[in-house]
Amino acid sequence: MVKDQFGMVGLLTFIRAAETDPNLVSLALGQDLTALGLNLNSPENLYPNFGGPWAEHPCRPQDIDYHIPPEYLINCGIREKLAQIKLTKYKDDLLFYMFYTNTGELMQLAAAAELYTREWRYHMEEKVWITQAPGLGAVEKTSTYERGTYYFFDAQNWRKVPKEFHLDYSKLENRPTLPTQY
Amino acid sequence: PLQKEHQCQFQMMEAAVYHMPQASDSERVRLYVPRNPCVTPHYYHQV
Amino acid sequence: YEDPPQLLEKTEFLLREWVSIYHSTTCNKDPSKAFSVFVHQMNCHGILKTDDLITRFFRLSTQMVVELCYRMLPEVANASSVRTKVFHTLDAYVKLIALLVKHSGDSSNASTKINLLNKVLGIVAGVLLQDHESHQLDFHQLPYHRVFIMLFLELNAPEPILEAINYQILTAFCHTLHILRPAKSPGFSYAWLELVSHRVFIGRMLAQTPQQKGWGFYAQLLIDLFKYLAPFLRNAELAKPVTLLYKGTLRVLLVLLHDFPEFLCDYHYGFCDVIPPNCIQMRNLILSAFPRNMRLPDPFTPNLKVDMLSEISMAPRVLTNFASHIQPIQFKKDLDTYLKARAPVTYLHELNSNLVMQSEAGMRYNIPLMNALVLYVGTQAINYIRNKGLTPNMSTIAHSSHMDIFQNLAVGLDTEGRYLFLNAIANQLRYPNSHTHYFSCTLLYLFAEANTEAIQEQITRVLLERLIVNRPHPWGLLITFIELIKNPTYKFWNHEFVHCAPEIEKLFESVARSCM
Repeated sequence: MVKDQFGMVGLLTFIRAAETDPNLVSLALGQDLTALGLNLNSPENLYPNFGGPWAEHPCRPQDIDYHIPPEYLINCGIREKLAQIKLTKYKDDLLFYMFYTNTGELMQLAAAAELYTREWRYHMEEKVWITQAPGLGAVEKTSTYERGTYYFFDAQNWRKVPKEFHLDYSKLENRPTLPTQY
Repeated sequence: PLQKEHQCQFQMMEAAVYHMPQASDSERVRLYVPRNPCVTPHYYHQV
Repeated sequence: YEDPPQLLEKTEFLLREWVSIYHSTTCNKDPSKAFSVFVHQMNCHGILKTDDLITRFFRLSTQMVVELCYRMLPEVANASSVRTKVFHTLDAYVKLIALLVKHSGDSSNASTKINLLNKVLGIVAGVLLQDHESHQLDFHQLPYHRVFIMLFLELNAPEPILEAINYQILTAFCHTLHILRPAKSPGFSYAWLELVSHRVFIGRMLAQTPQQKGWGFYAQLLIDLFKYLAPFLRNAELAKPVTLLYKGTLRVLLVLLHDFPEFLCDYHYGFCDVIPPNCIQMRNLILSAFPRNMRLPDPFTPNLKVDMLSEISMAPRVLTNFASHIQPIQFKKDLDTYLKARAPVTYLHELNSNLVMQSEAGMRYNIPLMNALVLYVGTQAINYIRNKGLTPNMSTIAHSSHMDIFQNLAVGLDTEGRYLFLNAIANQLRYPNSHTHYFSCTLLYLFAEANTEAIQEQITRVLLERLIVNRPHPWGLLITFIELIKNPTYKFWNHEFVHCAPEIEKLFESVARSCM
């Protein structure tokens, strides 16, 4: 057989190195390209909201500049005159909007904390917000779970939907905490 | 082994890693709701 | 040099003046009115009197906004709010440039506008390169990245004046990005890739510019990137800065593979010419592209008749003039003589030595020449066979001057040279087209006719290393390998190298199972 790195033994060296030193073979064995934050099965083009070479996710709607009349842009001259953002003053659906559009941002956490205050609970497995449905309390309640009909917020159709749940308390998120500096 | 020229390039690239471009560098300044990235729980929606 | 007295002070005054105008509410309401007032001020200060003064004004202004950034840099790194402060000045400066470009000369006179744009881009590039040279490891990309991207976005606004000169605007930016390619300003390479892969830039270059007129420019920028990465990717272990840039490149290529596969198809040759041979996944990604209107038959289809596919006889577009890469001229002439006359036989003995390169350390072979020779001889062979009214297959490709050359290379080169030669062939195994078909037959023919097992082992190595890497895998690679392991003619399973280690054997069996 070929003795140097240009035969099968050379390839075998790489294959064996992969077990001990994966960093050594990142080029030879490559990486899972479906895990780079791009939806490669998307029927639409990816470039219009491509977040850039270092982005783990595509752009969100608010990240993409659209050419709008300049007067629509908030001028720094009036920036201070605009009301501060106060989540406590907003209705639930605006809080959900903040939660679902500001992914990866402080705003998402802040919206979650406010929703929690309003007795919504985030189910960490189902990845939905749930709250009591008035008059439809739990039909079964123990120290670790309760079962019954509750409202969950359906982000696809943007409305509250009643649904039967078996709520395992360990799966409900505790009160979200904001980073100390905020 | 890298040639001298490539070693210099590598050092400049290595230093540039400390000044990586940020997403907001390519976006108009957002006065009212600026980007404020922070680590959110993995079970929250990331996209 | 020799800036007129007071020019620096005037420039600073005007720049400050403009920044406050730009952020005033009046400007927000009616930018062009505020702009015309400011241009009058520039006139009063004599800035617009001569081309030289305008040039000096922009150089001094660029240096000023850059210096401002460096003064604020220690804070910029850690707080987005300070970044906003820096952008407060940079964005105003960009707006001034954009308005001057838009309104210089009358609206029908594109050249005045484009000349001014090229001038300003050249000045910013010049200041960057000078700064890169002087600051060295303390160089910061931020101000330049911001100026280039915001100016690009401003000049790509959907306005009639700008749409009319969009192609020239794109050309100006491509020239500037080529001047600032990573090999020339490595400290700017991350920002450079951000600019080249920005969604608006990709959209303009590859989707909106008619007749694909932006494709050639964009391909050149990617080649600049691959050339820069090549020395760092040739090593097995990637350092973090290289991994970062490499991974960013993969993301960009994935977007291109998904949205513009035809672009990768057309320029695959030029890209693979500069991507190092061990960069297998990135090369596979480029070679896996196929036209969106094409349906690829499943390579694992039992008894797939490749030569019955309609596309298999169509020649793919190769937008690189690879024949011109065959240098020196005499070498090309001798090659053509041999291809035509299948003589003199002595040519075959000289051929291999021409492929060895003395100059660059770590590069014993002239890979671009090897790649060009293989593709040129292969395309000549296809034409030759076609002119005889035949189609390429395992018998029509044999006993020809073209196959003499391939067999001579397979037999005469050392293991490194042969590996590179076989790679050049494998780089043509893509989607169903006449090149894929011819080179697939050639590889199998060289395997069948090999006079030493080393040739067969290296053919297997070149194919296998492209298969064990993470997806995607080019269609032509899969059908060639499946044929090799399925067709008893090649007695594949009898070879010692197939059973040289349990991992290797397992790999072959897993591929064989997927075929059966």
